[in-house]
Amino acid sequence: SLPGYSYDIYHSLEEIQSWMHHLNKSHSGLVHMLSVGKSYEGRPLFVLKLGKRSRVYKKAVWMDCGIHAREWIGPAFCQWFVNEALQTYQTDPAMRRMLNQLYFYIMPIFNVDGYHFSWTHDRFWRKTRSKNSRFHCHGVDANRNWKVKWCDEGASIHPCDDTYCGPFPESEPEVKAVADFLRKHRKQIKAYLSFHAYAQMLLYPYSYKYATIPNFSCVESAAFNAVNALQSVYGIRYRYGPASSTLYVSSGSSMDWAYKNGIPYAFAFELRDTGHFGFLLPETLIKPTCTETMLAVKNITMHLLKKC
Amino acid sequence: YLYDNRYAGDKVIRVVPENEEAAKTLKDLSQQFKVDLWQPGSVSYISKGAFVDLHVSRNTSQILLAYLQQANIQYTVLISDLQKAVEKQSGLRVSRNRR
Repeated sequence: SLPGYSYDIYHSLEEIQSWMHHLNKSHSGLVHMLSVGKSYEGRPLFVLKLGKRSRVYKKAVWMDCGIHAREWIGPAFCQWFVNEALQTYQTDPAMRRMLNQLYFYIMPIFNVDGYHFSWTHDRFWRKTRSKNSRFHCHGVDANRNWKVKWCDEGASIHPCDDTYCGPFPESEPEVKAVADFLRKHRKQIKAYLSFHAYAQMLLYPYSYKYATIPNFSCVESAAFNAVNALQSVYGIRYRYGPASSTLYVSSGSSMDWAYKNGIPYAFAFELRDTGHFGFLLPETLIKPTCTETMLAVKNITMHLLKKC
Repeated sequence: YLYDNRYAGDKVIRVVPENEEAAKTLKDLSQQFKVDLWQPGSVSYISKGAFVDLHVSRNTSQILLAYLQQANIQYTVLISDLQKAVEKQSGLRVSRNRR
């Protein structure tokens, strides 16, 4: 793709956006760039639609990275996935089948304002950059702002807290834009994958309660096979299970909303590591992290193409 | 320096509260010192046996570590100088910038 564009370093928002523009031009047969809206600070919210163009109806997978600004390995993986797909479409039968039979909507950076802020001001910024009228604090946790059990357990009503749920559901333009897009394409999208860090986990609904989802056996087997595929590369173990009991209870999450909105397979990846580097995963670990995660995502996708 | 060297001397400390009392002490300290919680997502999740990773500023870390020692709460320093870790993360970039 972009000559000289390296996939094993972290890129700024501007670099990633120009990368998307380039791919849109250079791979028009497999890539189509669209904007689903604008962020609080007015930046475009770009999504890459990846897959062989077809007049025939195709199911789709949604992948977003960078909901939380400081989790840089997420956007690095979204870029890695796109590059890997383009590079192996001709040579890898599985990837060829995936791109011929499905579309992938890939949002490399969900929280564009926060990501830009984490490059320019505060490396450990998490939230969006919306201003609060009554408090001097900025930002809402974009993973507590969705209209599912909004602002219940595991979210904060205080604007200065890191898990602030916002003044109302979908108050954040970024959340509303993506929610509108997913609502509009709800019949087509069969899997929702969101990439976070760090904890080395593969999570599925529910986050907001301790209960078992109706299609548990299908989702559980997809997760089991995905973490095994991931572990087969470098032996890295990922825990997996319902978010509420595997990580902690949280309300208003994108994964729960996607599942409630009718997407049968909703997952949240908590990528490497488990705390040695935390949010500062070195660039030297981008390649192994993305390589192993690639296998997990391909595994989930192939599971989708089979009947469960 | 990246970020105007603002993280010089900051630390990331890991605490695994062994009991509810230690968890409560940690919650209180986290709120009192306004630490940047890396894990879990918010103070309300701090509980017995759960990893708690705290980013504390240079000035706060001495006081906080003293409190933890006094409360006989075990801790590990995951990152002893956050600025160095930030610089190292994008090692290529920093050397590129210098060049």
